[in-house]
Amino acid sequence: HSFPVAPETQQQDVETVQKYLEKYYDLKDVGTHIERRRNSGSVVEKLKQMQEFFGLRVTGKPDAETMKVMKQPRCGVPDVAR
Amino acid sequence: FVLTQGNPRWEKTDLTYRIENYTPDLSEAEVDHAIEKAFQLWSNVTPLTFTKLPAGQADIMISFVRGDHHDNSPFDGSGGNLAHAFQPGPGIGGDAHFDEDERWTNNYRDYNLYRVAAHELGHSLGLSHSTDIGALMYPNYIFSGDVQLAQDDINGIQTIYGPSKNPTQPTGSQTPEVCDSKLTFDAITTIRGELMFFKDRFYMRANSVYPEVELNFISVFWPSLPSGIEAAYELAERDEIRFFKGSKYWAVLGQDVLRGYPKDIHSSFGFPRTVKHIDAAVSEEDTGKTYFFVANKYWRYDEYKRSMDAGYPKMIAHDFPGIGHKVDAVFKKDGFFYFFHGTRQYKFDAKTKRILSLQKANSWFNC
Repeated sequence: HSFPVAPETQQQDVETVQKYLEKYYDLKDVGTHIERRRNSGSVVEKLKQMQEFFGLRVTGKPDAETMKVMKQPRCGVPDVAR
Repeated sequence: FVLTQGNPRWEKTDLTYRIENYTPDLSEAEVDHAIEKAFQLWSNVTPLTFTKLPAGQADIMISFVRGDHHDNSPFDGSGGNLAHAFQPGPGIGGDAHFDEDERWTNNYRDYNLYRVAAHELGHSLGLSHSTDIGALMYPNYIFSGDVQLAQDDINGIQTIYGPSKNPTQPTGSQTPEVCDSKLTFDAITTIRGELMFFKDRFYMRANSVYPEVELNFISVFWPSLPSGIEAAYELAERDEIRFFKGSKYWAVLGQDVLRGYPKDIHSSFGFPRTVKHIDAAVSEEDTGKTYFFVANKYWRYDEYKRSMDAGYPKMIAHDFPGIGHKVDAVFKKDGFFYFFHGTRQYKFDAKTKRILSLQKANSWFNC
């Protein structure tokens, strides 16, 4: 029963996803404009990899459940070999 | 479990460590104790020994640092990254860093140093992150009150270093697998239209919207509840769930444990002193009657009168023929009782006193 989120929260989520995947899932930080990357293949692939790792629904989308896990405090070591 | 890429390991078993500096959040003795306990978790199940050095270069150097501390992996202030450690090797290899921008504790408040150190030392010894949510090597901070190696952690570290020579080495807790045909339950209850199954430290939750079964720690919802819940039932009229363990029980409303709990089952429900714990319980919303199952007998409690009905206990076998003499868990759904004992689940019609079906205990998980 989640409610529509405000646009700026969506923007924050995109950045959260970006940073998380760069830090823990070896997403290459090529400095491209974040907005355009939101739908890029590599982000979707890495997001799926993270969702599979945590046993979440593998949607490739930053759904509420995925964002909740991303915001949990954790160990700084990546989940995948770099 | 996952081994670090390239399988780095220490080539010797007698390792040393040194605590370079201390967090002001805890006394030095508390930090020493937390770190020592964390090392013991791993030395208990391997041939490894860890000796604390007061000065000089040790194999595993431990420090509390903040922000950019010049190891190419800056910390990020409060929350987010809590700590990190380096794989076995010379120099920075094996070292563990804790983010000083966090608050380090020795209790259930964020963040328990013992719990985080136990995880980081797994990295220091060559383990990477596990996908097993019950493992210490799972990447997210989860503190369920006690810190113990899961069997997954033990399997991982013994793959690298072999077992301990000590014959009484501990075995680890096993994270339940929802489609394991041998899965049994400690307790089951309805919760606002859903079903929640309890096993050791974990709950499993099945609902019609999501096909996958959610498995997580009981402490995620109810941090102050113990693990190993023995019975649970929903008092739907008051939107309460009651959890039982030993002679104590807790009442929760959503995620809040109600004030004044735990209470004693003898003084609250009138059980005789001979009853030490409850095996299973279920409440009927329409009659206000709650059934408590203990060994081969059952009691019936009137939630309106708040007293046990006369004439109890009675023999389970007499009024619920066919379900056996002991019940692990029970709930009621759509007018039918579902009794669980071991891996068996009986659908029972109380009106005709007949068993309608016999299924696997985990039949609700669509395996």
